[in-house]
Amino acid sequence: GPNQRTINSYFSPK
Amino acid sequence: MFEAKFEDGGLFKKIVEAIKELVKNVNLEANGTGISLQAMDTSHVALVALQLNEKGFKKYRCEKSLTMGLSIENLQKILKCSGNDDQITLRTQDEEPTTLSFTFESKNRISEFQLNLMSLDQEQLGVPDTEYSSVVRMPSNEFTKICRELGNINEAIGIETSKEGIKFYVKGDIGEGQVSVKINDTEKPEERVECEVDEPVNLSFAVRYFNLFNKASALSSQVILSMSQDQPLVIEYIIEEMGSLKLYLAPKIND
Repeated sequence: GPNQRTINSYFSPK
Repeated sequence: MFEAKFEDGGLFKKIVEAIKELVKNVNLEANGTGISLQAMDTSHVALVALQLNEKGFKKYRCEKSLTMGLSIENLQKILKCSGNDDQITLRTQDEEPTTLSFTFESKNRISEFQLNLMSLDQEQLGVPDTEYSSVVRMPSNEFTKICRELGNINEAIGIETSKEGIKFYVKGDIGEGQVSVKINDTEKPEERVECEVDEPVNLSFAVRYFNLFNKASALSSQVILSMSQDQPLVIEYIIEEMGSLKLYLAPKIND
């Protein structure tokens, strides 16, 4: 079914 | 020394109300340009980013950048001691403060509280200032209503944009449905619906998070949804004259 990646997999750490 | 005075303390209370179910412990960052906050929700699927500009405060002073770790729950306990019409001043004395002072001021009383600060090790994410392929502005109460209604039918909500406008849809065990919001340019800015679509998108999100985000609708009569295919969406509430609250949510992926 539909899954979800974590938000920090889209944005890199500062 | 750090000092920030909200002319409208009720606004600060609304901000805390809006984020309290998303984040628990947060670092409040203060520097010469204003106050900011960035934190992921406990499941690391959503990101809260608040920016309050120095110019929006009745009084603002920050000589040295400062990180203040606070528990939202404890902050709320202290804010409960203030009235909605109070002016609220946040203040620290030391270079490395262990407490954050609050002054609540109304016509007939002044209250002072100190909140103990915590040292939090939190990952800060660099969110690029990208162009989104679809940007929709619509009344925040209408968005709240659609999420509540469609959320009854399924836990995931689809958003599809086109030159014609924006469509929300659900498909659940009981059936399916869709709501199209019509573009309009009424003279009442709070009722306006605008869609800028360079590239159409079709995305799916967990409606549970939208329902939490919608607590922020008290901050603004309009909400801005910015989307690009397969990227987190941003739901933005402009806080008049002060800044904005942006809420990011990762889309659902079809395996």
